[in-house]
Amino acid sequence: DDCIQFTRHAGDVLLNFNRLRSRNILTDVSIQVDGQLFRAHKAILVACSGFFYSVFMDPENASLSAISLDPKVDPKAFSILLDFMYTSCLNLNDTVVVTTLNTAIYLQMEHVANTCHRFMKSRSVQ
Amino acid sequence: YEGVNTIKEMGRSIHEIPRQD
Repeated sequence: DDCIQFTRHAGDVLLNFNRLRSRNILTDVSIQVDGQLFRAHKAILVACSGFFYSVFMDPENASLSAISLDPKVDPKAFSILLDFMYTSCLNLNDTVVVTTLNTAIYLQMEHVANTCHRFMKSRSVQ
Repeated sequence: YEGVNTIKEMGRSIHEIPRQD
């Protein structure tokens, strides 16, 4: 048997999920971050964040349709990480990298946190 | 994205969900 692999499939699926998010189609949770509301798909949040995995794998929380994060979480950093979840692009710059690192640690996204750390070291070196 | 240089990160991006808990 042959397996025909569509090499673009993973990226095309994620792009469609981001289209669904921007049209608010099948989004099933509202995340409140310091007054700002973000609509998202629980499955994407759980797939990308250890924090959301532990929250929604708890049977008591599985049907939650709204969750508010610790007020110390920065909305701008959260939106950068949410966009990363849906696009694979992490939009870093010197002004957001520290809060994005802290928020990635809070959301238990250690690979992203490591990347933020390397970004900071490279910039301070230059 | 205009004027943004893209750095390719080849490593793992997110946690891996276990086959069963």
